Amino acid sequence: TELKAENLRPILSEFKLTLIENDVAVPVAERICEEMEKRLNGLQIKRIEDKRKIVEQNLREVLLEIMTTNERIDFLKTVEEKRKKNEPFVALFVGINGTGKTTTIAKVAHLLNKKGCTVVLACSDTYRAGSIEQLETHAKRLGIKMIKHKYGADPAAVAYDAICHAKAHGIHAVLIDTAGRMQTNKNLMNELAKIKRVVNPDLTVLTVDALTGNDAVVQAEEFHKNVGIDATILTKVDADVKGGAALSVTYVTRKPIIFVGTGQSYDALEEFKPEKFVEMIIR
Amino acid sequence: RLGASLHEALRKLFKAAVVDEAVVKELIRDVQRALLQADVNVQLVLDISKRIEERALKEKVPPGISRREHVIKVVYEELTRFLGEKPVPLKVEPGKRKVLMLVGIQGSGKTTAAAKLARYFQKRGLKPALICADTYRPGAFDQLQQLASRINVPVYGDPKGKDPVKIALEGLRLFNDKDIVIVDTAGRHKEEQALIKEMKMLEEKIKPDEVMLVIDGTIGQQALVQAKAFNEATSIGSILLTKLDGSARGGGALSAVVATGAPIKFISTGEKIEDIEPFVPSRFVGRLLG
Ligand SMILES: Nc1nc2c(ncn2[C@@H]2O[C@H](COP(=O)(O)OP(=O)(O)OP(=O)(O)O)[C@@H](O)[C@H]2O)c(=O)[nH]1
Ligand SMILES: Nc1nc2c(ncn2[C@@H]2O[C@H](COP(=O)(O)OP(=O)(O)OP(=O)(O)O)[C@@H](O)[C@H]2O)c(=O)[nH]1
Ligand SMILES: [Mg+2]
Ligand SMILES: [Mg+2]
Repeated sequence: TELKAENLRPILSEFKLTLIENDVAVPVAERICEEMEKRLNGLQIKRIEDKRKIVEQNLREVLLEIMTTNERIDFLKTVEEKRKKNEPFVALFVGINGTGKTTTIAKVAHLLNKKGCTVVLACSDTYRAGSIEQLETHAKRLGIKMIKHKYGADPAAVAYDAICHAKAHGIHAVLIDTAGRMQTNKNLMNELAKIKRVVNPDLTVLTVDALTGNDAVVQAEEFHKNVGIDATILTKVDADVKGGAALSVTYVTRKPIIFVGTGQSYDALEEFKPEKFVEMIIR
Repeated sequence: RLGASLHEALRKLFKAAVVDEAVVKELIRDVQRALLQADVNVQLVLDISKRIEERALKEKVPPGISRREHVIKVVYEELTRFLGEKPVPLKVEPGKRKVLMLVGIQGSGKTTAAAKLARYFQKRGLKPALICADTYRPGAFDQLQQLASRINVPVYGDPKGKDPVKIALEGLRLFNDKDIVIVDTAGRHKEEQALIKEMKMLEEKIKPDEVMLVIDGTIGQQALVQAKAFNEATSIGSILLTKLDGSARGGGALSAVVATGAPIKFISTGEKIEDIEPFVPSRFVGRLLG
């Protein structure tokens, strides 16, 4: 028999609600279900009872396609390549307030150290109370150099200073921490774009809290549009999340998720596994 | 963006020649979509829209208002049913010390909120004090201390301390003449059993007058289950909703209210200490629906 739009729609509606319950943003869930309908319409199937299984299998493939983005980034390989050129690898970490930028930088620094790369941290959050002390504590615990200026200093100047330090001392990687900011704040987004222009990083990483709902789409779109994102790190995945934010973010940016944060310790950084997330999102 | 979709839905309602079942059903679909995009819990949205549909189609329209106005009134009433009709203030009286303990998920805005609340009550002639009972986060004490010094509010903490109960009890002993003492705690989520247990013990030992759950305005569908877990550990007395200066609609707050039965007392609308205001249900429903 042939699958027709009318008998597909009720099943797709159910799946759409499941996606939304699992934190896929509403417009992303809608668009995926529209694409699914086009993809399946007219498909020949053996028995009508199989239609739900066919829809689910196709949905799995579509979600996997979206989350296994075309641009794959091997983070450690990227750092190694700069090392071979004798240039410091520069990564800029951005995102809205409280998403885990500072903690993630510490985890990434720890990972690089374990792989034999030296790191210098740039405290370009010169705004928030306690930001310098927070990053400094991580730097001390990891035995890593941190470049800081005073509160109120120019964030771009701190970053530039850290890159000069890395070049002068042959340090392999510079990780730049920035102040959290809402994507709706034009001035702060302009400030961030300026930092990026001055620093010219090899990688701009957006941190997104895995508990975020529909705002994940707006964050990803606006940061990508105004600053330019190369990769995303999804944090707080250990909070028993359903993972929909991973789909929302990759759908709108087409950029890969390079790591997921799975806790508050330095080792709590894991590789992003699209297959695992697909299974969580469709349940 | 969301406001546009519901505004459009209401415009369709107003332009309809006859407010018949089809028009009402279309409005309900639009309201559902608006609420889902506002991060309101899926089950809650289905429950609310079912009630709206029943009332809009079966209830007798009261005399003097049109069918159209009745439908809008039903939508509004069903939403405010959860949030409460009137704002519920946080009662602080001079000379009757109130101890407020802030809890919530990592990064939700507790430490910043603690300082904002202190400033809010200071402006009203009351004597606030702050305690940093977060022994985990690097720089937690520095953060609270820097905020406190900006507003001249005393703060107590022990950056090297490992026991939040000991720190909180000592702080409460020192601040026995204050009108409100706000205790900031470490962020935690429902899977971190040891931290949830610690929060429970902290509440049992310091016996706060109120435990306030700080909820991130950007939180999605997990708000309900997380708030439930917090409420089971330390009965939540009130909610503070943060980051409403962004684009998120804050629907997760509705889930938190349903999960805890606690009222939302404040909202935070920015990073500055002044960016806090008492929660007004009608304004929030407006925001949810755009
Ligand atoms: N459970 C858990 N907590 C995390 C994770 N990543 C970060 N956190 C916690 O989230 C909170 C906020 O982390 P920060 O690193 O300060 O976030 P930030 O983005 O730098 O915040 P701002 O600079 O204020 O914008 C801290 O309590 C972290 O320990 C994670 O993967 N899992
Ligand atoms: N834009 C905006 N930022 C906020 C708001 N409330 C808090 N923040 C910011 O959110 C980030 C996290 O705030 P914190 O007060 O450190 O959060 P927390 O809950 O104490 O974090 P943990 O102690 O790690 O659990 C900081 O960058 C704050 O400045 C708000 O209403 N709007
Ligand atoms: Mg930070
Ligand atoms: Mg805090």
